[in-house]
Amino acid sequence: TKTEKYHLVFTEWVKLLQRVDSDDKIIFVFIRQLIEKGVLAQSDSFVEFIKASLELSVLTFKESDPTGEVFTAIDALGKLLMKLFVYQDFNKYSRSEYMNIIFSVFLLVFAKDHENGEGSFNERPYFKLLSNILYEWSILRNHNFIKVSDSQTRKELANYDVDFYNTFASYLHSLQPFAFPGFSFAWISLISHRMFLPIVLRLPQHGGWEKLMLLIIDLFKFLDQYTIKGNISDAISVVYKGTIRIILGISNDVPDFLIENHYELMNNLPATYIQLKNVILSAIPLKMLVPSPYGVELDVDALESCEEPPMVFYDPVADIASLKKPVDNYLRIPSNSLLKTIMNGLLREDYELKSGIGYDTLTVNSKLVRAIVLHVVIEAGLENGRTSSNAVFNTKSSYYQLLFDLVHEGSIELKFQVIQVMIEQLRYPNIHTRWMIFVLKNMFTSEGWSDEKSTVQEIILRSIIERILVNKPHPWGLSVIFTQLLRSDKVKLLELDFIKRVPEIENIIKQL
Amino acid sequence: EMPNKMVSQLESSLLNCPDSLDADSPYLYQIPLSLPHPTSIFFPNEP
Amino acid sequence: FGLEALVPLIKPDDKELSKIYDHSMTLGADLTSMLHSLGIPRDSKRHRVLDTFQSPWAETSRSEVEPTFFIPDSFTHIPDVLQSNTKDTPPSFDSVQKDQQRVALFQDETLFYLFYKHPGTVIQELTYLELRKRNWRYHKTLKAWLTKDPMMEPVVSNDGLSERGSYVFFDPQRWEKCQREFLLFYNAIM
Repeated sequence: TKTEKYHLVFTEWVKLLQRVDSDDKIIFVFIRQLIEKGVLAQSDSFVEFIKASLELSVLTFKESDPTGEVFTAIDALGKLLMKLFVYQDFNKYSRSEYMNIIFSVFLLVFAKDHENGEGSFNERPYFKLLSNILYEWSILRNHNFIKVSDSQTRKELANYDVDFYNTFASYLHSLQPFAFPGFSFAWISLISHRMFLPIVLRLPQHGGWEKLMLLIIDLFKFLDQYTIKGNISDAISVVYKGTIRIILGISNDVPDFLIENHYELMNNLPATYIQLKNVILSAIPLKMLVPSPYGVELDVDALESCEEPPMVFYDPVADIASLKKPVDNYLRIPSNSLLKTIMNGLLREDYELKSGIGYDTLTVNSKLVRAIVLHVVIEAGLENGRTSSNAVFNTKSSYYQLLFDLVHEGSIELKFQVIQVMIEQLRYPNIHTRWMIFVLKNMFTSEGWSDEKSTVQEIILRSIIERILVNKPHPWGLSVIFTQLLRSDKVKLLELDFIKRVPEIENIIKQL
Repeated sequence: EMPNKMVSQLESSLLNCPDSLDADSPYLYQIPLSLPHPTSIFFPNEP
Repeated sequence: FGLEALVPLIKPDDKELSKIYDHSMTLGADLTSMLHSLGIPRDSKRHRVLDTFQSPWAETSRSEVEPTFFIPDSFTHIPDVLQSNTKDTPPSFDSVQKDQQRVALFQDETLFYLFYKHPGTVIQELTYLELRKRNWRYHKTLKAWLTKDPMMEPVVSNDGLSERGSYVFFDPQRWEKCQREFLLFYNAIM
């Protein structure tokens, strides 16, 4: 049969690679013959050949002695795919189409195997093939593809580099745990692969960030779905551990990724993952020296770094949609009718099931709240740079007013959501952190709450303490504000009724 | 809640989780640096 | 949404309350050991860790992984020293008699590398011979190389079977020379 013929050809290739170095001229001749003798002439024969080779390689893996060399065929297949990628003429189709064919065939064979009810699916050979493709590409691309002798080919490959990683990421997105749970742990290993993650983080103009965020959000959504109160499986615990370890690695190597994407990360992070929340929001730009947040002499307003607006990769304005006009109009001239429009727009049409600390459902659109609050903070930061800090560090400014009014007029849940997002802005020293410290301190001591002062104070303290209670790290701005509240003569925490009502909290504050 | 089929697939994935050896560079033929030679039994015999 | 909601977090040992949240995810854990397993920091300095990331879990990170590396052509075609015949053939060491001169040009550490990397080959034998010429001796049980510390004269035992002195060892795990006081039995070295 045709398949058997393809198996024969592929087996020849595997044997050849066991005898000669992969850069030997014989290899080139073999590839040439594959093309010239019509094995790969048409795109459908190409697809069939790859399909047959992959199926054979996976079968070989499953039947090999597990203590011996199980990946011989898979390794050879990876090498073949990349050799074809470099040596072909690409007259009939482009490099991009070639890659899409490869990954599509992979997906086909993989999906069939995964869905096979007999339980014989094993993620390892599929992982190995994808790992090998990453390896081959990273060898090829080294020093701007200098090992490729033909200058035209070198140029084409260099132009394709960002696409390669984005294509790879797109297929990884298709392979996510929700779709193929039997591949979950291999998937997590692939998104954090040393020849994928650090490269994608550093592609020019952040060319890989959008797709990488897609993958991390896939992971967060999976965790969110199955982090059920009172019943978390061991497997999900292990997924969580791997996740936090990867985020720690990113925080060390490329903290800017977490800093600039914190908005979308917060939108998708499970609500009970307080330590992971802190890890993401504690990211500090490389080379920034940060003063101790506990220092008695610390004057946030005097820090140079606190004049700088942090970079934002994804502008939240895109998510405000129909509320953008009322929000921006309110920031120009506050009015009650605009406020009502905004507040109505924040209500959901149905309950959101959200497993949080102290709650299980939400009636307010938390993503919209986050988008609006961050938009206000960004605008305040820009205004600070444009005019002066007096315009913005001012309880009469429209920026402060909007946040104040949302908290004042809103339901308890809306108060909570707005305050939670405001406290997320307490990060490393920058203008957003500094402004938010100003806003929160003023809100805490404000007399403008009528009979709701105690409620607002309690929600602010709850939101701060839940982040401080957990194991480190704690974001700099969060530590600053909490320290200032503890030390303040104006604010006497231990005299507040709602503190006295919860002895466990009272004890903690007493100790601190 | 996770459907039963998904639970067993996820657990199977955990059992088969690739390790650092699986993620390592592929082992392909390379011209050996040196021919085999009988050396002292006291020398390390694993690279 | 108030402070009472935090009570289960403050009382992680309370049987009833601790069932609600998984504390490994809410309160989290002391991250020191996780950071240490990642190599953050390493040698008191901050290094990139994702380039040598072995696996998302410490349990599956039991071996080093080869990072991306680049060998410039000038390193692979060093004439007269490493090449046997033509420019295109990689270096090889196939004759104990003929290749001794080439091995004599290598630094100590290159010799150690080749000795440990290619067991049961001509090059392992060649590097053994060359290291001996340089007054290194191979310890049969430790499977490590050592040489006399030039600053100290060892004290030979009464039975003449051993000596106690100061030696420089090459540690292949840490890849460095280190000085140690040692009781050396002559029948243990070769």
